[in-house]
Amino acid sequence: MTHLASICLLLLKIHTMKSCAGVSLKTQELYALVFVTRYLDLFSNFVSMYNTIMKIIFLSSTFGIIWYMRGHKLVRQSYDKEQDTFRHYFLVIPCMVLALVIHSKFTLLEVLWTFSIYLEAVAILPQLVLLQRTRNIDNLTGNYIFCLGAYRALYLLNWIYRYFMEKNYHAQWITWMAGMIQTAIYADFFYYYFKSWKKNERLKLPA
Amino acid sequence: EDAAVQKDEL
Repeated sequence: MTHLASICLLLLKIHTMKSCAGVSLKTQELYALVFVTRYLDLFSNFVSMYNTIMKIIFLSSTFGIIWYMRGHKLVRQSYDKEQDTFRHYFLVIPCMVLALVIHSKFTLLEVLWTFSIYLEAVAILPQLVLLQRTRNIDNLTGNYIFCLGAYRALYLLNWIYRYFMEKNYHAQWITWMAGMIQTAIYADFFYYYFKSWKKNERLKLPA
Repeated sequence: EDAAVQKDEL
């Protein structure tokens, strides 16, 4: 739900302000790759209606955001292309190699799924780099990144709950480790987010 | 053989 909220916040910003200033297209494209490689089981592995609908929402909204940033006349002009310089392959290639080495089962679907877990953990990095370079971070962008970080932190709590409360729940070291790293990457951002919130000041990251 | 991870999360 927090993940869904983050997407709503981002779409709200882009749609109402007709601006994607401070939003990293690189992160959005990495997320698109994360969802495509993770949800390859969309039609073969039915978990629940909720699960299927959320998968479709995550996939379509991410491609919608990318379309807005690349294709929409006004939104495209507000994109900080010169600042958003992170290279995709710096993250994609190491994650691919890691997925080929560390996975639970050597099948195409399983390796791609593992790749998506690793890539998700670091997909925020281009956004954090852009954020540090952006002088005026608007509230919606700040809250968007907060929700994006919060959903994995909440997963950590959920994993602990499931581990102790569910009978048939097995240890998932790959997901847990990646989730911990993903949350840790946001630690610095969370710190400044709460600091600015407490002081009622505009969010600003130190250079 | 290693089992695949259960995939009921998003």
